[in-house]
Amino acid sequence: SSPVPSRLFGEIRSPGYPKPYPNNNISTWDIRVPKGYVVKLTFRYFDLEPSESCFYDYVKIKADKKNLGRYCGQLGSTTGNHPGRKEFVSKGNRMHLAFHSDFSNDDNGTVIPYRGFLAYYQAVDLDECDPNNAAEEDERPQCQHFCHNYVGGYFCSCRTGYQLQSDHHSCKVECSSELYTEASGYLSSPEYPQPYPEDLQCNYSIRLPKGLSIVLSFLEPFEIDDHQQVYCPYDQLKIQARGRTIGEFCGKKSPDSIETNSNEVDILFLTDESGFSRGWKIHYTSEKIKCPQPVPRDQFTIIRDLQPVYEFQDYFIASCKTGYKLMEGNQTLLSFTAVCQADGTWHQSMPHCEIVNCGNPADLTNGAFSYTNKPADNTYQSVITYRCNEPYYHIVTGAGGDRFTCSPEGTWMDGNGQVKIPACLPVCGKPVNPVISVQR
Amino acid sequence: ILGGKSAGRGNFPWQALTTIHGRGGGALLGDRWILTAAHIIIPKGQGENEVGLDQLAEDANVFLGHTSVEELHKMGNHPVRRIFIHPDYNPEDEYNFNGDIALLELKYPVTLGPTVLPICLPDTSNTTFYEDGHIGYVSGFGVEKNFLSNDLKYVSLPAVAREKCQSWLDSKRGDIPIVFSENMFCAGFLTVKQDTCQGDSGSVFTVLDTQSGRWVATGIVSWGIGCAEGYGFYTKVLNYLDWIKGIVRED
Repeated sequence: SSPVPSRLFGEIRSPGYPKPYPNNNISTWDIRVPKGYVVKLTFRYFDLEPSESCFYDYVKIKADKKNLGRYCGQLGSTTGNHPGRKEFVSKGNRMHLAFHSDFSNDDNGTVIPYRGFLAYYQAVDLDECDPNNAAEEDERPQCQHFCHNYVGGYFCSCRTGYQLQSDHHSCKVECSSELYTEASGYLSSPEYPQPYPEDLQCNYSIRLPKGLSIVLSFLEPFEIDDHQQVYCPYDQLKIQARGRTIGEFCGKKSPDSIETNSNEVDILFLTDESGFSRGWKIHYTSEKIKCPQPVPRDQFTIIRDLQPVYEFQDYFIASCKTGYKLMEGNQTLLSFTAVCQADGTWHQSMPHCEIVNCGNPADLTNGAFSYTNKPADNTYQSVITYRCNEPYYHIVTGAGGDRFTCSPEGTWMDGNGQVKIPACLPVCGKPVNPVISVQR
Repeated sequence: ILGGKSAGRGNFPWQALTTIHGRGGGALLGDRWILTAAHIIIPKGQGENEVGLDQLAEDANVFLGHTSVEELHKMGNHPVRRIFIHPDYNPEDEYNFNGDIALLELKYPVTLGPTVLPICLPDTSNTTFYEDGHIGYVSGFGVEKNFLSNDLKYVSLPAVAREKCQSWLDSKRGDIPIVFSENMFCAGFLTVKQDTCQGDSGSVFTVLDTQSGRWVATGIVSWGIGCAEGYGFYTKVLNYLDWIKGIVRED
């Protein structure tokens, strides 16, 4: 009895082969190939004394605790059981050969020199993933999801959302840090629409660029374990935006669409140790975050090209009606633009418009001015008239005359749009009390 | 002013009283110019080099706005910024008053009113003011009855034809090489004791332009032989309009 060293191939010879084998011989061989392989044996040459049921001389082959046959005889003999070109394949990585010869090999007094056998064996890769190849029931690969064979071995893998455990065979749902960064997409509970596993602590995070608002739409079916009296005591689907919970759901009625107004949303799915609900599926989309519709603060403010909706990065320009000026607090603005920010607010608050004030009109040397309409009114469209201290001075105006109006630009202008005020020039040769001769 | 009358307030609102080298007169032009005679600023026989015009401007006193010398002084003087003497005036030529015209620029414009008003300048096309017999009025603070007057006086005098002026002058000058140029005219009477005199120099001879209704300065009291002994001689303003306007407008 000799163990055959673990090799990928080899040959087994009957004792003394190719010389006739001795009588009264029992020889055994334990063929072993490396794990991950099976033994394939074929007889290159087989010449044993034939007998009924191979009673006298035989080769017995055994593998996987099963007999693979008992063989004797010669090629073409009517008695015996010649193996021919048969391939003997084990299920495991071992095969046992036993050779037995009785006390003689004569036939009607003639000694026939039976030569014995020459067998070749080789190691053949075992496809561990094929369940039919398992030597025993408990030796079948235990890959929970996927089995991948390779020469000399195999490995397991898991479905999407599952993680191979340390035993390299079992798969567990991995949903604790799922990240979504596309503008839209779908997410669902594990195995959806099949019932979700127990003991889940799933966290789905949607992270989009600033300025986008995530909208969640629930698809059918929607099924999460619930309770009649107590709200979501078993399993919960929580929606969080910017760390703040905006919804917690369970039951069979799918929630309405949720506009989160946030570019960051976390969906937590917690399940207990039991349940048979089909779970949920969410279609998320994104849209630019919206800003409040700009509303003028007074009747003099104009918003140019008012849009029905303002979104992130949109802007509006505000101006005033003629004769009014833009103000922010006490400060005059030359122009105003507000941009819709990523957080849905305007980067500047709406200004207001105040009527233009030209200030006090310039004093006229040796003259004065008077208000045509309302006294001391220096606002837009107010009118003043300059005059000189007559009869000592006379007024000299530009082509625009002596009436000045408070213009939209905040300056007093004459009829021709000129700002230069008139001048009072001396009147010569007109004494108030000229010399008069009475007596002639 | 000899043989004249006291002026009422506002009769001659352009009348200025000057004190530069003694008493003189002047007339307000616009609201910041005084028309006067050059010789009251640089008297004959006193060259410009002795005292500069800047210093003269500093020292000059000009009064406006009243008929009383005392009241004028109380009202305060009007400082002079600059003095402009006509280039034809030659202080060395004792008997030649050609170019006897000057302008004083006041530092600050005056505020016009019933007692302070400017005189007008004549229209270049109008020479009738100088025709023989055309009446004008002269006012001044000059000598009256041997004393400087404390109040403004005025007298009405006719302009005289050039020939008469020349003829009279020739009869009076003797050896004195006194000049009667075309830039002068004479006015007054040969026998009536009405004339201008010392202290009136620089005051203006004015006529009423009936067309415009304005009083116009046609002459500046310049020189004479004695006072009220014949005609008085005046700088002919009409001939100096370009010079006046050139200075006044440029400023």
